[in-house]
Amino acid sequence: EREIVSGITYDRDQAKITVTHVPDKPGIAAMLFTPLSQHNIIVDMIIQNASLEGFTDVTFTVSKKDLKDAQKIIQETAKTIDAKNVEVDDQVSKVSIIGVGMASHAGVAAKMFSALSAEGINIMMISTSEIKISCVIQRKYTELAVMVLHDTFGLEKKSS
Amino acid sequence: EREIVSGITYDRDQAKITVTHVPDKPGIAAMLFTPLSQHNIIVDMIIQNASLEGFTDVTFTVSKKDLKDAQKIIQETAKTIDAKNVEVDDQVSKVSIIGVGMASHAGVAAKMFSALSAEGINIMMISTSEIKISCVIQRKYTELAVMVLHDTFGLEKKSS
Ligand SMILES: C[C@@H](O)[C@H](N)C(=O)O
Ligand SMILES: C[C@@H](O)[C@H](N)C(=O)O
Repeated sequence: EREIVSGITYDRDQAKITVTHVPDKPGIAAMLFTPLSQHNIIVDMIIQNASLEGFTDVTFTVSKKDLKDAQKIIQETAKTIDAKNVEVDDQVSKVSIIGVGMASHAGVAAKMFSALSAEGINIMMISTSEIKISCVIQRKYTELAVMVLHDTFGLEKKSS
Repeated sequence: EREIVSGITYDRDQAKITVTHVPDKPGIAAMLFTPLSQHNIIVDMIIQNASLEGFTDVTFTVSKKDLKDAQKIIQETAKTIDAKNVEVDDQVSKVSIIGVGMASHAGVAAKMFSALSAEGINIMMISTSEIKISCVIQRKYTELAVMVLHDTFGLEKKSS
């Protein structure tokens, strides 16, 4: 059955900000991201999982150079919406598998997760689309993760 | 500045499963998704946000026809890994904005979130990439959401 994974990409220039325990009601996401866009902060990933009991966490990633500014802006908003906290981690990387039709291949995601876990690499965040499966991991594991994924998917390692 | 949003897509055939309070340690994601792939369950989105205190939730979506099977399989695994619960919602839709270079335009995400909230549509889950911003909402709001997003981004509504 034909190979659908075409490459591995990674981004070491990532910092993540999580706004915890925000009210899960209309308008909150807009309130979080509008000030960031007004300050021209480039936001890479946005992840929000389903809420339990009316509250959820919203995470987004920015480049390290924007972390200070983004954090300042977000802390304002977090206060306004009465979020519990703003958690920051500037020691993360995003590692992604690029391909096609991957949504119909749950096996690709499972294979990626297994490969990382076999090396003891914890997967901190997951976000997927049909063409990209992204995992956020601790930055110190980036090189190891990229190597392991290239091996697992039988890809030639080229510098990216 | 040039238009970067090229279209709106939606998928009404979505059901979401959330495994709550799973240990945030290597191997858990692999344990969740390997059995699904072995049963040829097509998984569309996978969302996992950053953990607090060593536990996190993992959500994925499947087509409605696969919900029963997926739920059965996942409930097994959830027991094995000592997750708190398996929460299912078969009344959801995924609505997405497709474009290019959107990661550098936090404004696009903010605009999408504002447009939905202005109609009182709650955003249950968010997952983004540079070319796609996806929101999971209650299915009953699908038509309204698609219409509102077409207006907001000045797109011609074609049937999709
Ligand atoms: C949490 C946030 O996404 C909220 N549900 C909203 O619709 O804005
Ligand atoms: C929760 C799950 O993703 C876990 N962190 C893992 O690495 O498998």
